[in-house]
Amino acid sequence: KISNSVIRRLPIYLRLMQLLKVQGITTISSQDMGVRLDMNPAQIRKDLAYFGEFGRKGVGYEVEYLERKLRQILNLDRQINVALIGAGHLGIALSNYARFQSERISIAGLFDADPNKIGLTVGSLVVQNFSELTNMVQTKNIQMGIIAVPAIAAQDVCDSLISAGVKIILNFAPINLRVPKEVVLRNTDFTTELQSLAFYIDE
Amino acid sequence: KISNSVIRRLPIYLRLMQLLKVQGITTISSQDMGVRLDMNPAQIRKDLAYFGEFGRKGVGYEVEYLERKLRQILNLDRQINVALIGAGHLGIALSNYARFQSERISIAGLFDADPNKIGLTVGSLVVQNFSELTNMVQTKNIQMGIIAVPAIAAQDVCDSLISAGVKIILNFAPINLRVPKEVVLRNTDFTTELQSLAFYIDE
Ligand SMILES: NC(=O)c1ccc[n+]([C@@H]2O[C@H](COP(=O)([O-])OP(=O)(O)OC[C@H]3O[C@@H](n4cnc5c(N)ncnc54)[C@H](O)[C@@H]3O)[C@@H](O)[C@H]2O)c1
Ligand SMILES: NC(=O)c1ccc[n+]([C@@H]2O[C@H](COP(=O)([O-])OP(=O)(O)OC[C@H]3O[C@@H](n4cnc5c(N)ncnc54)[C@H](O)[C@@H]3O)[C@@H](O)[C@H]2O)c1
Repeated sequence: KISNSVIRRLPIYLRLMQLLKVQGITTISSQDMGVRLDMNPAQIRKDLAYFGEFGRKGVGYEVEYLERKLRQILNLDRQINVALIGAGHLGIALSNYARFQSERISIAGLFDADPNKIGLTVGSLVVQNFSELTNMVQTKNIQMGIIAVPAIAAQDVCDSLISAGVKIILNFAPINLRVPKEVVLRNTDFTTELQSLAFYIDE
Repeated sequence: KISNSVIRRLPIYLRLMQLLKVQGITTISSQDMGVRLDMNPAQIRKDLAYFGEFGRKGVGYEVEYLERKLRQILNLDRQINVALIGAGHLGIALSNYARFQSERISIAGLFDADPNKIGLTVGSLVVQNFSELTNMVQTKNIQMGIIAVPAIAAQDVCDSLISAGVKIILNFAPINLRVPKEVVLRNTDFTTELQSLAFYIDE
């Protein structure tokens, strides 16, 4: 089993390959990748070796080939639909942002429980009643869910996502959610970034 | 020089120590830390060894001692003030969230350029005119800045933060900012999380 921290680094390698392609660079060494990403080249080689032999000794990695491979590994070679629960400040910011940033992953449904929010238009989406979730998961083939509701509602929302068939969840609410073993749950917290940046004060 | 990726892991170790303390656990081995964090124990030992000898052979780490040390290393043993630029959807969500989540780091000023936003109350803050930034950085001893404005305005906002004396910046706008060498800039993008989660589709 490949550890989560390896999987979390793959999009960073993919972004770099996309950037290099735009710059017309066709091959790159793990050494050079290490410099550009401020990472250890041995770690990069080890990460990629889990998935196959992509580099050639003395030449490095072929940018286009590695990009294609990383897309396949991350299932980004097909359309991925996401349900975003909570059309509040964070949910609206995330939904507007995702529209522009990621070609293959799209917010297919934006849900809320507040009658004042249901029916609102956010970009190209209309806020739906959360009670419609199960329906939408089926008809839009939704594979992932994002939780952007207050902590007090998060466990209920999480349970509803899972019973509607969603097995991969990105949670923004500050609460430890209980999920069954087969569900992949990732929590995110921007204050962790701030805390690590605090290291650099007074340097 | 310690690499960024080591520094980024430190808040994760700190969170774990805080959690263990609440659970009444007084010591923990790097092995056990590895299991709880889904990380490689050797990596954890190596990370912590950069900063001193914290563990004892056969016993592991003392939870309270390591927590205190990590706080000192991350400068979280004192008050840290942050300027948040952009009182839009994301900025409001971040400012409300930060109020509850992190004891030592607080949003000391929320700024915007839109006259309709200036003067609004968000939690305990009143949205200030961005032109007041330099004043506020001095009077409130602001050490960090968060950019939550559209990409088109982000470079100007970044330049203003730096000329006001802010040297550490967390950027949410989808643009590569140019900053002088002595400024610490970190970009964040939630779609990277989504892309790594896509790996688990169909598993
Ligand atoms: N992880 C981070 O870095 C981070 C950053 C900012 C905010 N947050 C968190 O994100 C969440 C949303 O923040 P916000 O500022 O958008 O809050 P908000 O109050 O503006 O929005 C919350 C939305 O959730 C909806 N909601 C509540 N209960 C619901 C339910 N049962 N089903 C469906 N919708 C429901 C509300 O109607 C509202 O529209 C909060 O939990 C906040 O703590 C996390
Ligand atoms: N990194 C991520 O994961 C992520 C997620 C969501 C949004 N975003 C980005 O965050 C930014 C904010 O998103 P949003 O949804 O809050 O947008 P928004 O339009 O709701 O808010 C932007 C705010 O910035 C203010 N502003 C514009 N120019 C300014 C200037 N020169 N000085 C001060 N304030 C100024 C506007 O008046 C507005 O209030 C966007 O760039 C968006 O792409 C990033």
